[in-house]
Amino acid sequence: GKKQYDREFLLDFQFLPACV
Amino acid sequence: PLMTSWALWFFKNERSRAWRENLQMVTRFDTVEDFWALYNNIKLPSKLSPGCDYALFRDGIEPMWEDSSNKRGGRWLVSLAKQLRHLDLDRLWLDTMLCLIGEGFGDYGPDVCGAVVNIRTKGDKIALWTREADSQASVMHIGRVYKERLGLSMKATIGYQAHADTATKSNSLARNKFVV
Repeated sequence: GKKQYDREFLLDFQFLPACV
Repeated sequence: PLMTSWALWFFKNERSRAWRENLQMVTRFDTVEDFWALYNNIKLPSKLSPGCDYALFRDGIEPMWEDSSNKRGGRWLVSLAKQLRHLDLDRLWLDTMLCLIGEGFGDYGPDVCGAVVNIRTKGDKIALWTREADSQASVMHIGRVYKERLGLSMKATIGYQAHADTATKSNSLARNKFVV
């Protein structure tokens, strides 16, 4: 895929806990 | 995963050292998660002391116009009035970085090299660097998309300057090759 991500999609990741 | 790897650089103006010594790579990342792991743990631009810069560039491109990817290119320059540091600077820089890592420029994405934010007493600046100053279609598309993504008013204009022009003149005299 082209890996084009919009702003809102990227912002959703800001405070997700990291997976271990 | 991001389309390419990116590197964040930090510049702190220590007059006793050569310019290149003041520029340091902080880290590289190639996922959205690692971008945020970095962003959430570094100072916002509005908290940096005057004379400092952040630069976010595709991995392998140094944030200087002498790099082979930059030397025929130029930058779309957003100059902020002093009072906007506390209102808009951090948002505009974050939105700039999200455009970059999210590949918001479509087919012209590969022409985008990176971006720089300069914290300066006389007014902060954010610039989006592209690869080829003479590629008008590419430069104009990138400029229009960038201006829209930043939410700049239609009445505001931003100018594009070739690095070759900026390098030989003081910034206030560098001519705009294009404007949007």
